Amino acid sequence: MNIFRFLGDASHFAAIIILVLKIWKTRSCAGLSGRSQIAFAIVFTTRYVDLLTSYVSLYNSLAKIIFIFSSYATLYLIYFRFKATYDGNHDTFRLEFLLVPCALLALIVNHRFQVVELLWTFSIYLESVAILPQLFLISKTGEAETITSHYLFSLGSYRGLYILNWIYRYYVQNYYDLIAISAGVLQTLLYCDFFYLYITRVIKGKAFALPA
Amino acid sequence: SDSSKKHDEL
Repeated sequence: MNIFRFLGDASHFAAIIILVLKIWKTRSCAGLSGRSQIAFAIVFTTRYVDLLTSYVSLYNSLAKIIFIFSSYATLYLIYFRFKATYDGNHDTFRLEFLLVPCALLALIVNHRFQVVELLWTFSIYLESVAILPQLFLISKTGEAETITSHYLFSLGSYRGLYILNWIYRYYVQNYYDLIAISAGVLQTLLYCDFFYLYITRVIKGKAFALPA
Repeated sequence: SDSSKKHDEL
């Protein structure tokens, strides 16, 4: 565990906590994409089947369990507990446009044609684009609550910090995984536009709104 | 790739 991995994971945990707090405190999931959250639940479920096949550490197992559990808890909050506040009309990004290409790509570009490996590969590809329905929703409404923008900033920082972790591992441990790196770079790039607006608006105390 | 290593990442 290096400092970048640690900060990346911390940022990921922070994102999840901010998301649940936003829903719970405002009693509303307005402005959140249920479809992105479905995608994240699929990402964690397919990636962490390795809980059953390879033990790494208590930290590792606990983190995986927390990510899986919190993703389903979030879905419960959006689709059941606070369903009345869910922005279904704006959350219209077709998930199959992400799921199908990611599944096909995982079948073609993978390290080994074996079930757990294919699920891992699929989850990496899907994670890289899972935020698109959320960004699409924001582009439709043209705005985001400040707390939602904090959530997105934490979530985007997480994969950005993982890139630094991969650079570190490449030099120090001579370890690299091209599938994780290329998907992680794409994932981080998708946030760049958001990062720019976040830094130029939210940090300065203004509301997050897309330029007219 | 060394697949034991990647399971330590989240």
